Amino acid sequence: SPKQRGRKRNRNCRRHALYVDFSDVGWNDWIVAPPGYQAYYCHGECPFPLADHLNSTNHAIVQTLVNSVNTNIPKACCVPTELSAISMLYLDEHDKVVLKNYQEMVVEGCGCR
Amino acid sequence: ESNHASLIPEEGKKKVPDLQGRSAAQSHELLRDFEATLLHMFGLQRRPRPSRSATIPRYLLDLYRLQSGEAEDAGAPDIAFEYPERSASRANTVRGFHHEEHMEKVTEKVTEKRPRHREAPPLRFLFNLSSIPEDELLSSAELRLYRHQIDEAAGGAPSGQEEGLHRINVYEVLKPPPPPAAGGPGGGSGQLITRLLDTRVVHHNASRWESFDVSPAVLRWTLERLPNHGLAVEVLHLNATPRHQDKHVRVSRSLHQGADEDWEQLRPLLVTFGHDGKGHPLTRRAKR
Repeated sequence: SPKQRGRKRNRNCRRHALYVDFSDVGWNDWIVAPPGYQAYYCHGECPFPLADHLNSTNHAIVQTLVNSVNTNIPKACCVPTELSAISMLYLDEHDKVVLKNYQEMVVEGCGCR
Repeated sequence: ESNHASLIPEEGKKKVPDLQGRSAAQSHELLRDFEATLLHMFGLQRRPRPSRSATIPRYLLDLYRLQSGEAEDAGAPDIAFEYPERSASRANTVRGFHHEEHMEKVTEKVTEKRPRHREAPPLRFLFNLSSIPEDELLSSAELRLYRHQIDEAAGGAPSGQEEGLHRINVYEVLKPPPPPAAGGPGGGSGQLITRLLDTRVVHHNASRWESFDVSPAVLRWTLERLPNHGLAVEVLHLNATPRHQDKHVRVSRSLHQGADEDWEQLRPLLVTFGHDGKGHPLTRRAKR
């Protein structure tokens, strides 16, 4: 039924909201801005019969189907596939003010690898 | 890495319940190691412990707001300067430095070409740039000086256009004055050998920040590791009777009439733009 199928799709690999609050981790005394940010994270199942890093060409898939799948192959993992940067304003160890761009701080997309 | 505890249990070796079973001290140590790993990723050697006196220059806060898009928020305060796109486009790190106030000196200066028509006590500023990491290459630097409008009514007869002009010269100090013990008269005063970096004529009928390009000097100190003898700032009231001399540009606490807190926000600020090769430059970002 549509409801059943909807619930199954929710379990698949996707991006989930995760707000990192710097005061929660006790860093708000030296991080001036932002107070926190939406970092997101990836979670969910990867119901793909073949791990992406194995030869997934159509030919290989046909061969594999014909010769059946080797279940010992590790399952694909739900990981970030695209990340973006945020800038932070903070006081460093020398009490100097720094504005810096940090890469790979926000998950923009998830995928099965 | 050998000296960093891996907080993520490895499959088959540790089970999460084990983690729960650790003593509080062990958990604390694990968290501290975890924090050390994260701080190291941020390029920090240890966890910053800001002192109470640490001041956040308004300029850097505004830079952050412009860069992150927060300046576009409804109700966000207006920002009185243009985002330095050119400098920021080559940098992923911007640092702010205040000068070492205890080393501020009034010195007499001699330069080869400029005629000496007035004695103006230039101020020498020393900036401690040792906190800039080795792997961060600077691409530009600016010295920001705040000048405060001179209230003509209070100052007596209003100055005409000509009379309200001030010339601000910013020099790199190439050779510092000899130490007081061996120096000239008046201990601590001596002759500077300088090189002019930037100059500007302003009228004292406005309050604003002026930005001077000091990149050649700062890059020589950081990229070429040449000695950092600081910068010298000279302000001349271009008038036959310089009655507003030293009253317009905020270059020294002693010349500043306001409260100490104001001084912390109005004092000269050296801003460096650099890149450590990790990640994108600080170009402006539309609000998420």
